[in-house]
Amino acid sequence: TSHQVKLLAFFNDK
Amino acid sequence: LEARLEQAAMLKRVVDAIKDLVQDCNFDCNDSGIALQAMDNSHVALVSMMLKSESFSPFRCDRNIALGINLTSLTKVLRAAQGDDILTLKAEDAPDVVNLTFESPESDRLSEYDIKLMDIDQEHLGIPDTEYAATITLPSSEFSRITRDLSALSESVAIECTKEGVKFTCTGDIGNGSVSLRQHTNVENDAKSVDISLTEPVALTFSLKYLVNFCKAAGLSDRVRLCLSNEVPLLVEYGLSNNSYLRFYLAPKIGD
Repeated sequence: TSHQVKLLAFFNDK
Repeated sequence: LEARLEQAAMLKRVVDAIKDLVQDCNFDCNDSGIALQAMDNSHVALVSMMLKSESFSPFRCDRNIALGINLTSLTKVLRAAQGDDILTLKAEDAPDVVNLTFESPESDRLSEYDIKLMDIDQEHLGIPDTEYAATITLPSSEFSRITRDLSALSESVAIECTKEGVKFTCTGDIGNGSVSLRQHTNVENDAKSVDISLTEPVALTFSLKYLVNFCKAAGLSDRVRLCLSNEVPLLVEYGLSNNSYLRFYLAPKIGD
């Protein structure tokens, strides 16, 4: 099984 | 702001392609063009649109403005434009509305609409410049077909790219399926070629429901570019004329 990662784990809040 | 588009079809297609993913968006206007960045509600996918000033003629933007627009409202108004109408967007300084006019190229018909603007407090993400390990350019219709076919079987797709080619694999309750593509040059029609550029093999898993959604942009471009590196979001790019683009980013699914 795999789980969905959120984009905020990769992209910084500006 | 005053921005005139030769063909309303371009904006109609762009909005059509993103309206199911994002709802309220700021259209950030400055002298380089009109940009939009918005995440979907689940914070898994991101839309990044850039319509360069060169895509408009003329284009004038004296002061940076953010036009907060509800895409459902914009869709309602754009439905009133024919694809080959000349579309002009106008907004004042500190505007309450954005004004759209549609001119028929072959008659004296002119229609004019105002859409009320909204204050949108949008998170803006910094997307790092990435040297992707694998870049695959393929016909956008082929990518649509793969995502549609595999989504009938499963919620997720594994994308594996090696020097042999790219393989899309899914596993579902009724069984499993895969589609493999090799690098291939179509001498008669370059738009049908599959180009793969690889610095190291990649294998990533993504939710198909988002990919199916991205493929609504297929009408904008014959070609689509997929950029992958292990453990980073996938970039799906539809190039438009004048270096304008519609990009989608999708966070991967990761094993426990």
